[in-house]
Amino acid sequence: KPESMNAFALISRSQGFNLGNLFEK
Amino acid sequence: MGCFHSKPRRQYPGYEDPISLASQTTFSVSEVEALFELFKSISGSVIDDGLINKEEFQLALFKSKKDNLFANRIFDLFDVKKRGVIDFADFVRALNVFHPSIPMEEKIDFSFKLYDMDNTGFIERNEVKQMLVALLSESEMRLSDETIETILDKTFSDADVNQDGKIDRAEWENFVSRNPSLLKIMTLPYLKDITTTFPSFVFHSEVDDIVT
Repeated sequence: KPESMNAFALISRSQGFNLGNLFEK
Repeated sequence: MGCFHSKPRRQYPGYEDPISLASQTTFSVSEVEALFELFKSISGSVIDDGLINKEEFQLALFKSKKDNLFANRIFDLFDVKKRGVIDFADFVRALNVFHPSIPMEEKIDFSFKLYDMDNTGFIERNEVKQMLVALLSESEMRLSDETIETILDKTFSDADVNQDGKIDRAEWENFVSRNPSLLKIMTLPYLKDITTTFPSFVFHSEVDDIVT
């Protein structure tokens, strides 16, 4: 898959970048 | 609307009037007050000083205090005054960038800063490698160093148009316009429903007429 060769697509999967977690009670 | 059973807002350093914050951001006054409910719960989770420190931020993100390179990076960008803490005004202004209605240009700027870890104005190969290695250590993905180098070669051959070994702001804008999914992390749909998620803001409101 092309996405697997895109470093930024991989990095953006980090949970540390998932700010949605701040809103999960 | 009276304020009761809650800590006075003057005990929150950096607290700014919701009307003023709403005028500087895309949030309504009610939404700023709802964000204050979220801010109160995060900032009081470890030390009740009215500020969010790194440990509290990680706790809110992961429900544990584990250290994480990416969460640290976001924290550093929220901490605009570079004091090691996030006050309420920092929190609202930073989250504003993640609102669905904010122009893409601002999101591109923020995401560029996110990856430009040493603030040189360029995203360098060693920074991207460091983030890839950190990602692998937090996930179950296993990649050899050779594979990581191949991914970096491919990424930089796509993004680094002038092939000087680093990605500048214009190259980044061009790259994300061709790969719009990279900006998904920059939009939080939750921000559209913030008053529904934190309805208790109504009981703590200090604004007489709530404008939605």
